[in-house]
Amino acid sequence: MKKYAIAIHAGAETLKPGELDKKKEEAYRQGLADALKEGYDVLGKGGSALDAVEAAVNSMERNPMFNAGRGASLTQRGETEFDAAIMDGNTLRVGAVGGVRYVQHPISLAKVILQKCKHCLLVGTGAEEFALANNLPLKGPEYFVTPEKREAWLDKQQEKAGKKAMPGSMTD
Amino acid sequence: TVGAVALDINGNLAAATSTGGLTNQMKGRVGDTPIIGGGTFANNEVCAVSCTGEGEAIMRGVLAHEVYAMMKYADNSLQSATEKAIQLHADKLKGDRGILSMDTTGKAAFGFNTGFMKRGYQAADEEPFVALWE
Repeated sequence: MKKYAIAIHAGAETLKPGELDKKKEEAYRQGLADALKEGYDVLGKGGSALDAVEAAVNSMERNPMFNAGRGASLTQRGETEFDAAIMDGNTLRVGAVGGVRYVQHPISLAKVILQKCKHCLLVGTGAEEFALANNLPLKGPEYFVTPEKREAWLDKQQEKAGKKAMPGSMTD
Repeated sequence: TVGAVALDINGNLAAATSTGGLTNQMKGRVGDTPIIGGGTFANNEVCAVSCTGEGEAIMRGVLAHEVYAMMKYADNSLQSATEKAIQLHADKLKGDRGILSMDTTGKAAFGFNTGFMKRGYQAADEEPFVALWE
């Protein structure tokens, strides 16, 4: 029986070795190591699994390399929208949020819902009002959108526009 | 999408998942992450699970709970249940999938059908482990 342990992920995607530049690969590895340490330190001090997973995910939400919180993917509208959930294996209590836009740490809002709300899942402005009522930090959209994600989104829009405008593409 | 599962010194398990969703998703689209049993699940008796990938496939396959159920009712090991959940309904539910799970002994399992999953693991008094392709 291990005294305690933590495991993390930051997404699975179809990517072959060599398709990722060295700098980005290094940034991924460093971001994972930072998040692992945040969670492991909580456990090492006798902290709860719930606090440990929140700490690890918080670290990755702050890291623009990962698709959560800052650095998230952009919607069709070029905006960020977040979902998050946390579950306590001991009490089976749950906190979850869907479609929030301005909450700096969606997983921390999910944890406050687990601790203080009679419901499991809050979405949209209801979830954001609950964050306000519990003094959780909210941020403007510019905090979450990184230049590279903006770039990727613009490329996508131009690609789509290009498809539409391509000669012959207008034929029915 | 990012996630974590942990076992603490009191033997409690927890799971957490957070995501920015799919690039170019429709406004208002919610994925598997906040759907309990879909992208996130934890139960002290069996395991904690956090999923990533094509949310619609994970939700329809209820994959986080499937890992739990295959261990609890079909006597699968953590690794076997995680790998089976990755393959589950693969003919009907297309898309990238990654599953991170941990059992009551602090063992972790990673399953993914993409060849690349950003992941890490550390157990008490052991060196941290970080991996991408390997």
